Amino acid sequence: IPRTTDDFDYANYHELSTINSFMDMLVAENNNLISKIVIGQSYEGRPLNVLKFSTGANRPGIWIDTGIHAREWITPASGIWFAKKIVNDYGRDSVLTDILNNYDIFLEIVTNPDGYQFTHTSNRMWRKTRKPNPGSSCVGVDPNRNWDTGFGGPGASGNPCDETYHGPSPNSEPEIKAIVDFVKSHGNLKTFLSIHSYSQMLLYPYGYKSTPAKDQAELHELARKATAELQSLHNTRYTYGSIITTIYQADGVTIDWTYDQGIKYSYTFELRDTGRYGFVLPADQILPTAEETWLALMVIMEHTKNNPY
Amino acid sequence: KTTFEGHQVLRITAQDAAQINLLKELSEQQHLGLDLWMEPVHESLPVDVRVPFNSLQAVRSFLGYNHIQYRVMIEDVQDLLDEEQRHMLKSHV
Repeated sequence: IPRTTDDFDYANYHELSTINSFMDMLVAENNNLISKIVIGQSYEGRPLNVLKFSTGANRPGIWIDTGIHAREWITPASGIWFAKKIVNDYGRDSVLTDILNNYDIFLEIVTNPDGYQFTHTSNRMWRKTRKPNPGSSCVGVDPNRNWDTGFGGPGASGNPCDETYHGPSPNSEPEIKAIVDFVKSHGNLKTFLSIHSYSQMLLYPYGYKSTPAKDQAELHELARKATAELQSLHNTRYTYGSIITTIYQADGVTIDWTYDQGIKYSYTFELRDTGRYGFVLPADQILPTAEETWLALMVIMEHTKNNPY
Repeated sequence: KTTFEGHQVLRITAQDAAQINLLKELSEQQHLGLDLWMEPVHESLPVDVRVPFNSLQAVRSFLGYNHIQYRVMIEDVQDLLDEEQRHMLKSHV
């Protein structure tokens, strides 16, 4: 068991309890910079932990979540690395320091803890939440189809047995409702980054309609810059664009809702699949994935700081 | 515990919209138990699908009959998961 976060093994996948211990350790080591907020409980009663990196009161916020799809282990593994990176770079890296002197960063490392636990104990390929569906033997809802923008449209499934089941109603999943409540109560988030894997894409709204977002030109150019910076490290090539034009119609997705809440810089990442292992990306890919993704996150966060709205 | 012995992940490359439509039809065959990691959307994007062992023959026949190109991306998913488990245990030790 690592005694400090310096001893933590960032190059390996970890179980939920280890990730929770890591978060507590990081908070304890840096209580002037980080606090842990519990924004709600999962269906099975697990705390929904968010790390808040803050250097002052009443700041606008930047949200980053990882692990909303349970089997995408590379995303919480990257989230852990991001958390440590923020601590390491604050006061050393002038750009990050400037960002944190003006914005709070909120990081939810395991957004779907019931699903994550299930992937470690019962089914490594599980993607959804773990709430039972009345009248069906199939469990869980796709947490990226459960948001209240375009909910229930053709870019989601009404069949509880499908991987893209949208759920009985918007925000039916406590894991989603908790974020919705947090976003509304905070009221001043400027950037929302939801991190998925895999297929190497950076996507912005919309997924539920083909009408361009009103900020499409800016979002597109920022995506170009972010993916170019990401590619500069290990030559990982990303495509980028709106969800509906780049992949397919997807209804009830996270960033459509956040964008319509007024959070202009709303993006979804689909992390690398170099090695073509999909959701069983080898652990030796964790550090390169996190490092390259961080470069793109920094581009978006810096742009947010330089372009207040 | 759900295991994935003999499951393969195929990377399918459609050549045109007609093949994309065929793949969409294939993906709707619930009895095959396919798990689409990347869905059939456009011929410029590959389709990755995890195929249970019992459905492999049917899926390969369908792809062959329709002249849809594919290759095996993961030979046996469980082998990779076992390797992942070994790696985690080793790191814990």
